Amino acid sequence: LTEGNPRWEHTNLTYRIENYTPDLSRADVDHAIRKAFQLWSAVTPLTFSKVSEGQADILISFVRGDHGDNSRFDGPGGILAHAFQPGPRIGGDVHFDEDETWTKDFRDYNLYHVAAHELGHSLGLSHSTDIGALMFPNYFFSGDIQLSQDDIDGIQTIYGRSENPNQPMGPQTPKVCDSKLTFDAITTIRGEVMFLKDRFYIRVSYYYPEPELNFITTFWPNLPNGLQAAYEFADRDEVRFFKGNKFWAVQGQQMLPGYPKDIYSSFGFPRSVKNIDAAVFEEETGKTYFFVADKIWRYDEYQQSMDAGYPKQIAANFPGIGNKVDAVFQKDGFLYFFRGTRQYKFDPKTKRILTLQKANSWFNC
Amino acid sequence: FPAAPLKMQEDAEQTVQQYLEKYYDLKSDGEQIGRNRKSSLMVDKLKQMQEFFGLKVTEKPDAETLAVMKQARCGVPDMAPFV
Repeated sequence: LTEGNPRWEHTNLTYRIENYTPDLSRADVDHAIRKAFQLWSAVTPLTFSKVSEGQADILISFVRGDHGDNSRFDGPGGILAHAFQPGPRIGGDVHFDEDETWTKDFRDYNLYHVAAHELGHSLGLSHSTDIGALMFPNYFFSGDIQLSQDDIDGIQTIYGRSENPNQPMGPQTPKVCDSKLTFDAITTIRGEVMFLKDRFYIRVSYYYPEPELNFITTFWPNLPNGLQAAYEFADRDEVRFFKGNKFWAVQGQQMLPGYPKDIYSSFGFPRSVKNIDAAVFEEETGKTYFFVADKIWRYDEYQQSMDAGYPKQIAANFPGIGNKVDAVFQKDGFLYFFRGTRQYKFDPKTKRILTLQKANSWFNC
Repeated sequence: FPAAPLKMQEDAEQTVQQYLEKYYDLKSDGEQIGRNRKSSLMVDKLKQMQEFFGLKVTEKPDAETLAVMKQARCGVPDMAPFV
């Protein structure tokens, strides 16, 4: 919340777009601003009406350099926009830096995304420390623009809930030391371990023991959110990510061309397999294990074909880890299986579970 | 690691100073008394900034901190009222 808790006392707010950027059509600007207001009106009793002339609560403009308020813009990059807290005159107004290039897609800088953030200030929110929140001060474009639960909690503290019987919920940013933390997928990558959860990765490496949490799109802008499985085929310096019946491949930060591909023609899965829960490449055998519900499939990376005799029950090869796996990776000769908040360290040589730990034990909590 | 060229260090200092002035209310006018006072204020602000962004709190403008400072962002300060 902004210091002093400034807020609008009326709920039917008006806005006016004073001028337009030449980077986009007027219709695109109108659309971006309208959608940005809709994000906030969906979770509060506030309504926003556009007026074409005269007085309005929130004035929106594209300006550059010193533009007559207490904060000049700084040319391309750096400061993208700013907005004023609720109040009369300049209160609530939003200024976009015309020295930026404004877009309606993933290129820098997406107007809808920046407008949605600035309108949060216009309504009385300050910056959030939650990297997944729209009110986080730095620009990250992760593909989808939505209010996080942190944004919703903030704005509803000021204005209360919307009258909509279906209260929208926002995504929550994973907390690395939350004992309830679970994972979508885990993979090694060039000696590090990368844990995937919703839009985020959590990365731990030998050199930087502090876990790093950020958007998956920071590394791989074209990967979708909510990946379901991932594994590293280290011989080819390749990491493969799975979602539904599609998969993508990367080398380091480079997305490999020609993806996504489907799992049927590439690996030989039958059409009855709709998605993969977890995958791991076993260096000693050159085989990749795919976990699908309560079964495993084994793929020979060098022969590039599924091994005969599969699928089998998970317990046939990995006794004790249960009949469903969320994520798995191999490190130092051991397999680490994750199911819910539990983690099993498994010795593939003796086929025995060595330890049972919390899923987030890798984060030095 | 080889020592960073002096010019780079000056650039980094300037980046940190300007960033903390803009977003963390670090005063650049004559209120501070002597170099040490100014330094300790800057360290405090740098610590606030590192805590805010979830960075490792080194109280120094390390590479990770500088990288975050160079990212494009909203012009509204993180820690001060903007009236």
